[in-house]
Amino acid sequence: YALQGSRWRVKKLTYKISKYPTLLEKKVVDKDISRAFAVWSEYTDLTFTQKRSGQVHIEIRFERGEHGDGDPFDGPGGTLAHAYFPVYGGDAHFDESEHWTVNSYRGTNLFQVAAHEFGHSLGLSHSDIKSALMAPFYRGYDPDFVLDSDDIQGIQALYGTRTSKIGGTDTNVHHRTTASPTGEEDQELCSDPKVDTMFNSADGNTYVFKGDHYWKLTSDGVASGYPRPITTTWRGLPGNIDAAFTYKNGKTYFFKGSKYWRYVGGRMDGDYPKDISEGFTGIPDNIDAATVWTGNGKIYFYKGTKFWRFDPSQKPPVKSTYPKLISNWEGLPNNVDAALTYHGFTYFFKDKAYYRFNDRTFSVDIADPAFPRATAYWWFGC
Amino acid sequence: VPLMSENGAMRYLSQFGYLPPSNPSSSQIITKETMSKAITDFQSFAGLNVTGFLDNETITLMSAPRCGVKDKVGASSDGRSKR
Repeated sequence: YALQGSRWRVKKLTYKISKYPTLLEKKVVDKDISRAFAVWSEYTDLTFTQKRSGQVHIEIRFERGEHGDGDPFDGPGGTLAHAYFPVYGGDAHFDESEHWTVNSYRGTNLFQVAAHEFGHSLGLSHSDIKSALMAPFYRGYDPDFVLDSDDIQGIQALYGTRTSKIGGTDTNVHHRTTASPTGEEDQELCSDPKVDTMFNSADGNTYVFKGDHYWKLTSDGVASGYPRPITTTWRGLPGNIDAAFTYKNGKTYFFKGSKYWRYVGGRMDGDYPKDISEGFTGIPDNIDAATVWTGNGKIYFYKGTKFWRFDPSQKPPVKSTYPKLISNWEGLPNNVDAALTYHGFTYFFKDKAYYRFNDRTFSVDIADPAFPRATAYWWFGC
Repeated sequence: VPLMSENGAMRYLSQFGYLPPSNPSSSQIITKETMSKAITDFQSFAGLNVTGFLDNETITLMSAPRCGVKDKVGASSDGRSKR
């Protein structure tokens, strides 16, 4: 099996079928989609609840041709469906041009394709094991379908083994509904939630750096056993880091002053530090924050009132039209402390508060409660 | 045996992450070695005989219905972005 690198932080997930196929009855589709999710909940503590309206984790749509995500369907045959990994929102799209069928050797079996796509929605990439559900090729209707051991190992690597019929936690740092966090509060972060940097590691964990220490975040706050000295995990890395991000190559870059360091996990990846002007030509020293848009590989650097877009595949990597003003992005503050890409959104942190940026509207999200929100409560479980 | 041109195979390999995404605005040249390596990677991933060229078995599998998500997620720059 192969893990894409992101996963859901909650185990109670919701879904909505926003657009049904025209040739199948809605209740039949509902049943097969539910069965497809059950393939994964059978071996984990994940639960999936269908909603008819409102916000959900996974949106399901049956669409033809170009359908708004830049990845058009190709008519009957060819590609049958695609889905987004958790970091991109988890949505699943099915090609309406296919002849979707239920319990039939004719057409394309909806249940099997949906179960495969939901594997992507949960964080699994394609497997090179032929018998695995997560193998990329459609094998035809299998009336005796059972999940392959390769798929079971994959999903349990992400979400653990099933412990009970009612499993998981429904608290999430971004959708918390309860005011009382479990476990002890972290005194340092709760008394002063201003941080140096936040970033996601290649294995899907989110870390907070502040001074000489770091914390690992969980779905409802800070993991026990933290803070720890930064040097215990990233040997050779100084404290008071300005910014950090993990690139799609799985390597994590740390920035401080005019220097940067590159790590693979906790191992320094060569001879570092190096000058930012050498490795990131066009980016200034002493940056405030950095994020990488995982989809297109472009890296955004923020400093003061400005931001720069760095594209490693271009020469020069920073276009002459940069820097641009952060104020172009409605609702965002200048001089941010940290920025983090998480579940398809970019979060900006400044002092005690954070902002959720919606890249589709190029503005801070309108939500209830409104942004900025308290970082201590929503992220650190205070 | 389904028909698939070398260009079709190139598009397929690019679509699923074995070759860099094709860019019509630049005259991107795929060498024979690059193409052969991409075919080898695809054959290896799919459990086919690894020949490095477009044999019938490989072309047949390229014509089979499949998931639209890339096999090699990190191999190209566009990924599965909603941006």
